[in-house]
Amino acid sequence: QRSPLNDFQVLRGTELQHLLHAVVPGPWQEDVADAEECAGRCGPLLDCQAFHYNVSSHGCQLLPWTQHSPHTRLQRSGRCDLFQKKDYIRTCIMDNGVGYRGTVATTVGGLPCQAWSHKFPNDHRYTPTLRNGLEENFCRNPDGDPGGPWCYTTDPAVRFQSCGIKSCREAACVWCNGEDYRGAVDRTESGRECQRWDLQHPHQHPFEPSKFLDQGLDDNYCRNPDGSERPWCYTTDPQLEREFCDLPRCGSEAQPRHEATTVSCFRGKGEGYRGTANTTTAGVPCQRWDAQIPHQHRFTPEKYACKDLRENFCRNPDGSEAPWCFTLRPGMRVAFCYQIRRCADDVRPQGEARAWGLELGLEAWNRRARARSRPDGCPHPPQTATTAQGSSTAARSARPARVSSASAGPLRHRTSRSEFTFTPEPHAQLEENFCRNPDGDSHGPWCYTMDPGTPFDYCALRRCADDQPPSILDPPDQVQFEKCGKRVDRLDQRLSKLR
Amino acid sequence: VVGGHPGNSPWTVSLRNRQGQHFCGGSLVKEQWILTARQCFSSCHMPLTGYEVWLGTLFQNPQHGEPGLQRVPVAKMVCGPSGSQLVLLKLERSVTLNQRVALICLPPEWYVVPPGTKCEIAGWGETKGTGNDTVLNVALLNVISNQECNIKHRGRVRESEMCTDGLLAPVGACEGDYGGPLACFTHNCWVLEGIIIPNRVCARSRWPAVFTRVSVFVDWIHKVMRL
Repeated sequence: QRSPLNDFQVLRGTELQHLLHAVVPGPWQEDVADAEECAGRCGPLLDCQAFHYNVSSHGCQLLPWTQHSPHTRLQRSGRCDLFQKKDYIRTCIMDNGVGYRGTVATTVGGLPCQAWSHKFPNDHRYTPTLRNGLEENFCRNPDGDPGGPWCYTTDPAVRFQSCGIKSCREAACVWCNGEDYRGAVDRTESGRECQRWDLQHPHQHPFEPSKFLDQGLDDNYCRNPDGSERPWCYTTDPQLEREFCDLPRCGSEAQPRHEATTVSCFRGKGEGYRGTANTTTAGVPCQRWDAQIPHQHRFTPEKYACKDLRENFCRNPDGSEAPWCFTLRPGMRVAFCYQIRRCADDVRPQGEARAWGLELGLEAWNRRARARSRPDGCPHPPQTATTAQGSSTAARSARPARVSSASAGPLRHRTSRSEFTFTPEPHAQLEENFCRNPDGDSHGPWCYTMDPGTPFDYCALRRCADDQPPSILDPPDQVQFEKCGKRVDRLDQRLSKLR
Repeated sequence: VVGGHPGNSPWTVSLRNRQGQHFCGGSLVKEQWILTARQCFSSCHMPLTGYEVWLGTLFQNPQHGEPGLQRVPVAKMVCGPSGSQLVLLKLERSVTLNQRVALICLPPEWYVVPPGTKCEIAGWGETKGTGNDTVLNVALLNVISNQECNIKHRGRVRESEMCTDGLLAPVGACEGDYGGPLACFTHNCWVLEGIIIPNRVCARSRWPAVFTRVSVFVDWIHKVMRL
């Protein structure tokens, strides 16, 4: 149950423009149901190499050219997706390359190819047609030569030569378990064709490309979005849901190509963690990776050689949210190891703040001036505020602070959704983009940031060692609550009735 | 939740990853805002494409088209002040409040829950075989003072944290519950006093459980939602 789209490679949000205005693309056809139907129309047409699909009107426009044709240009588009026939776009060949329609025009020995329409210097019997695709002097394989696409050469001494175009299988190899594989193989190891990731037939699946932007789930190419042992795909065979692909491995397996490993903490999702923590957050001992008791699993050390699945150490071989392990408790199959410390991936503290940092910000700093402050960078106690002030200018998330205009009036800041105004403490004096605490925030100095996605953030300032906040454990008397916190308890009786 | 029972907690939400799997709990503090635990996310700046919040159901794996189920994508994450172990999630759109989906109150700033107050935790996490894994479980716990808690925790419990008493039978939060609420019934309404964070041991009997004390960070929560 292959889709006609299987012959196409998509570029989302892209339009293909022809720069020569005299050349006009086909008309828009609005009577199609979806992109598959467009592909069904374009596929059999020899003079259709690509088509635009309008995602809002669901219309399509057949195109007699691709991005590799002369005088064409790709353009971002909010309306269209561009589907181009794989044979014209792929830079590698499938099988013996009979379908290859790329634009390589030199032989493996570096000789320029002779145009197929020419009979000189090498005479031959081929006549270019739309069907055989013998365009210009591009390498082709009109006679099904097992050596792949070839051409007559412009060197009289060398009549013809292979072009040495790699098979798609050889063109890209697999590191580790192939999570990074972005090759163009679209067949499984048994030769079945792969189902497109953006289709839910014949097999329904959760791996929607728009939800897994980092997994490169392009078209129907083999990929590994779920930490399997190697790249795989759903198949177009209704009887077989998914199957591995037969892909060559790159060099040594021992180390992931570009992951920095850590042993005492973990960064990001912890895929590079190589420490020896071997219990879950809840203290349950982990099961050895090379054991199948009490839990049977597929993460064996030999199949995940570069994930360092040694003993029963917490690891993250499948891109989960954090390092995890199978547990020795039969009733608890897997659990995270959150007790492993996260590496300090935010900015190191640049100074200290007293109380809530209200004293900071009386005067602009320059490097010398800072040298004059107390050796620990800590301002003087509040009752003797002097000119020695902090000049931290980076929020905790390492986003640079935004400059505040130090007008004496209320401070106006525009955020993407609302206008935020407040009147700072009289002595806040917001200078340049130094971290300050104009609204007495209990969590310390903060600033607006240059990142539109992070309107404000706290600054990585350490509390002065000799300044402890007052205890909160003698509770305030009055209690005010907003209108909330109500629930209908009858619901769970209904549930019990359900039971 | 270990040692709990099926129950109703309309402000408790389920955080779902891109595969649609439940991985943490959360609390609905505003129509478009969820408060949860920092440990549930690998980074404060990770891409959130595909992450969703599911509300309005008691089932861990609700069927497609189940009435009342609301699935809302997560649009933004804001990490709390250092040491808060909190994250605020902004949803792509406001949820619809109804009998199955309700807001929980935030406490006043610095409010300290009196010892002895009856509270409850809720979640779809690990039950260790003590409950029904397919539905939301709720467990009742009593608050104890930090002073009492620090006796067993040897002074490690900070003022920005709070504790509940350990019971003879193992009762408490476990894997998959992190980020969920410790809700206390105060002055006629339910208040979000604590957030479930990973403890060294799940539901350890006779051992106090530690939660992040929400009242210490209420000003931050309001500030984020206001900005």
